[in-house]
Amino acid sequence: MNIFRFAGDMTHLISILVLLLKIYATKSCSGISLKTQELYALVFLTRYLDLFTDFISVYNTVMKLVFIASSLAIVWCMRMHGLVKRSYDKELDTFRHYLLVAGCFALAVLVNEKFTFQEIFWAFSIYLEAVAILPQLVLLQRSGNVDNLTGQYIFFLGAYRALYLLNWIYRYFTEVRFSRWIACVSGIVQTGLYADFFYYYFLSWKNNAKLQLPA
Amino acid sequence: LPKGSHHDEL
Repeated sequence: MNIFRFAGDMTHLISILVLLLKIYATKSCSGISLKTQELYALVFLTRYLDLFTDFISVYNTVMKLVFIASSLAIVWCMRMHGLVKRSYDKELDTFRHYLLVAGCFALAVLVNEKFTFQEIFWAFSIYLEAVAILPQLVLLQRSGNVDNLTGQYIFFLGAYRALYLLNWIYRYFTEVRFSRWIACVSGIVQTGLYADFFYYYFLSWKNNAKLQLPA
Repeated sequence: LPKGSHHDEL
């Protein structure tokens, strides 16, 4: 464990807590893409298949359980919770996310570290996580104004993978045979997708103005 | 790390 990875995991955790706070405090999920949340639940469920077979550390197991439980809770909330469900921007959240699932699974079958059930699903989860934010970014463009908590949620979500990139660079130089190129390339794509969001987020912070994405 | 799973990251 290095400081970059720990900071990345904490930033990821913060993003989930900010989202839970937004939904709980405002009893609303307006501006949040249910499709992105469903993709994240799938990412965690397919990545942590080894949750009960391989014990790495208490921290690792606890964090996996937290990520799985929180992502499922958010999807449940947006689908079932009466008050929250009504605030969902159903007509704006129309990204065909099943295409992302199909594409990532096809890629995972072709490009993986080992042609085993667990490794194919691990690669699938890595590819899917890289593009899972797309429905959310599309929804953001369509809904124009972004409330603060949603903006912060997306900012922390993007920042966590950027910290993981530093973690991979650090591990590359400090560990003998460390090669994580599938996660690395996907991480670069994932962080790249946030580039324009980061730009407008920085502008709104600099000008102390409301976050506005160009329509 | 246990055999097989070389994924120690989240």
